[in-house]
Amino acid sequence: SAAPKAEEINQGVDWLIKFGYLPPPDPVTGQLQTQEKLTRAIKAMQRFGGLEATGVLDKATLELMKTPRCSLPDLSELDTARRRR
Amino acid sequence: SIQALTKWNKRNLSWRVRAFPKDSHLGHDTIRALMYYALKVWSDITPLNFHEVAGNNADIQIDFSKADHNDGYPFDGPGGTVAHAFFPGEHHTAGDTHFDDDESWTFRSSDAHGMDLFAVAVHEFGHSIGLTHISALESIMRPYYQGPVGDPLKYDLPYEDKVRIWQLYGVRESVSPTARPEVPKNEEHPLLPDLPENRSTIQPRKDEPDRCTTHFDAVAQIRGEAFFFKGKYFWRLTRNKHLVSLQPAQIHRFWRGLPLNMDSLDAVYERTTDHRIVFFKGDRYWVFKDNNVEEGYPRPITDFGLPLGGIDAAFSWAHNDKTYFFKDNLCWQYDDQERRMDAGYPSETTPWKGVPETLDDAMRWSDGAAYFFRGKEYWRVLDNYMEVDAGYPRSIAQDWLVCTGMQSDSPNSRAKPRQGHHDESRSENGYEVCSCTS
Repeated sequence: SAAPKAEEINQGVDWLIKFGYLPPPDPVTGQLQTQEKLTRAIKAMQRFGGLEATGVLDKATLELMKTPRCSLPDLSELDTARRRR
Repeated sequence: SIQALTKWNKRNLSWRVRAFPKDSHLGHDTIRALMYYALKVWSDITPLNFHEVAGNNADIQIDFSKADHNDGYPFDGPGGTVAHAFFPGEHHTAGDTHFDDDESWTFRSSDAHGMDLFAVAVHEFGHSIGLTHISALESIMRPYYQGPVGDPLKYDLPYEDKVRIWQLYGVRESVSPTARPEVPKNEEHPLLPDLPENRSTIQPRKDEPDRCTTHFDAVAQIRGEAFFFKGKYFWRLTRNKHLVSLQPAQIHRFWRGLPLNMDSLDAVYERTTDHRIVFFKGDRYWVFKDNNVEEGYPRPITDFGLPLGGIDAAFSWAHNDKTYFFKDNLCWQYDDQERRMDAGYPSETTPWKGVPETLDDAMRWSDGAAYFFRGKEYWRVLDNYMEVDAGYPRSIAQDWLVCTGMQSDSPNSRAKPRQGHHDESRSENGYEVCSCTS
């Protein structure tokens, strides 16, 4: 499958932050997220959405991100903190 | 996801629709009724009680708002995020529920693009009383919109959701953790508007069949959902076997690429190898990717090794993933992986004892069983069995197409409610439930 475009990656990162899979961007480093964190977040999102956890922003993952949904995050801050610990 | 740590300490909660949609075909009374029934889904099984109030002090304030509405969760126009609700707590917004006024909110609609207000409201009120998102496919608390969930008066929460809400509030007295909640007959409930086909202003199309009395041309499980085809129309049932709309949708408006003059189908099935959907009519077949036809179709059914003259039924058996074709009293076994007919077919006997000699269609279902349809009846063969299950045939209209008294299309076609049937199971999906209400 074709690699995701830069715009799709940016939208994907925004989506992952919005729904609790990635922590909000560090005010010092701006929007930078490590690849490892991003892959882990995509995997978590894929698992939660019932997709195969590949860690890649593939077509199915991008489609799921476009699916209408509830605005509340899937993972709470407590959840993220727990995982970080 | 973890369970929210908050819940209501009180058991009587007030609600109010503070801001109605600005431009919706749903009237205020319909919206209030839908909110009532969506809350009732939760109060039916827990010790919570909801009552509508007029003032500004409702625990659950319901608003239809657009874009940024000053709560940190701006809406984003049609699609995207459609609603949200605040968890219980001391904060003044606790329990409040917001719906995006830019969505096309629907009720009992066959419009595939609309958002079923009742389904979304049940989800959001789950948050209002303390439930977080969950990944389970069957759960109403899955974050993604999954389409309508059927009639608000008959909706029964998935078991996962019942268990999670019971963990927060316990079980409502008089509710058995395994039985469907029953509505006391003498209680007064708000009226929902008539079904679309019963409204005097909307006349059913002349060729629109009556789902409660018709024989179906084709039945198929597609993407986990059931599709019942008749003439130029089809009805769709969700994975949970809820009828999406009582009104049928037009085949051509959903399955793009079939000839416009096609007035019926012979058989439909979803290929297990690549999940393409195959439609049969006469000597030709069409292969669809999702709801668009693939290039190069139609093609002759002789591609499958079938003789010209058409087929009656096609389905893929879950037990061996082989595809079976039926025509009159003949049956073929086809290997979709190898793209060839298996040796020894056609056969004059089907592999399953008790299945009628000729069929309208057949399908696999998510319970692993195979279902065979003929006339107004259907037969079930359980997974790994080679014989029709006891108690079959049963009524298609009653068991699949919601043709109980209130919902049938015509008084003459009303089916009697199922008698003497109840689930005696104490547990589902690995959960055991203890009821401690004192």
